[in-house]
Amino acid sequence: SNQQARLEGFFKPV
Amino acid sequence: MLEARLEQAQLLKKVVDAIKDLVQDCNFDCNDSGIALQAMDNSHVALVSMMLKAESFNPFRCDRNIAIGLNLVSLTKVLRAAQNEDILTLKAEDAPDSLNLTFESSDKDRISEYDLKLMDIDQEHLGIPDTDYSATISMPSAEFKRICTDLMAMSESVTIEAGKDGIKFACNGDIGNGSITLRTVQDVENKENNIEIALTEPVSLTFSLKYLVNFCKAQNLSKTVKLHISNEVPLLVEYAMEGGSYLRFYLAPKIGD
Repeated sequence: SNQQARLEGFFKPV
Repeated sequence: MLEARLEQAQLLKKVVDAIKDLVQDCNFDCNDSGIALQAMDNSHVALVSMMLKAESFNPFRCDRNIAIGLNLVSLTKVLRAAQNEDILTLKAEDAPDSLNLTFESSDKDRISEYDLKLMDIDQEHLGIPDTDYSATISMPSAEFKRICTDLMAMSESVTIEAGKDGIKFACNGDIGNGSITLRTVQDVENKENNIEIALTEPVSLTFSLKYLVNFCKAQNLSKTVKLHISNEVPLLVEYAMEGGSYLRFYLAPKIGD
């Protein structure tokens, strides 16, 4: 089944 | 210092109402261009990005960067005292420990004044890259809410598929499956009913309906909503307001393992 990704996987902290 | 006057309190009331179940403690970052907020939910799956442009206020004055650390539950308690049509003024010093709010009835026979204690919030900021999305769908915000609510009754997740034939919202649940397909609508009489689909390549992504239903609390802010979708990146759900202000939600997808 599908796993919920987290935002940090796409957007980097600044 | 900050001094920002809104002709109608309902703008701020609606914005805070739309985000308060997603994020609790957050900074209103004020500078001469307006009031911005970026905050993630506790699970780091959804992100709120708000921009209230200086143009949405009259007048707006903020000569340096001021961070106003707010608990949105507390702010909601104060905003409940404002009528939708009240004139709302926000005031804060340069390094504030409180936010001053005044609500003036439109016929000026009542002025309410509140000071809200502020918090020191060390907020993590994420860099959101400019993205050319594969699909952008504009539709009535009420329609989007209905779709999300209807599908949530059946399933935890929705697969959004955009192709040349339209956009399909599909779900699979324990009791069965369901889908809603939308095609382009051009209503010249009433543009708010339009459904516009701009597509550079077909996309298909799965998202948690719980978050999408939460985003739909912003429905009152705008008659239309825009969905920006690309494979393998977070979905952007955007509610545009007058004066260039906006409320955006980003949602990380569910990815097959």
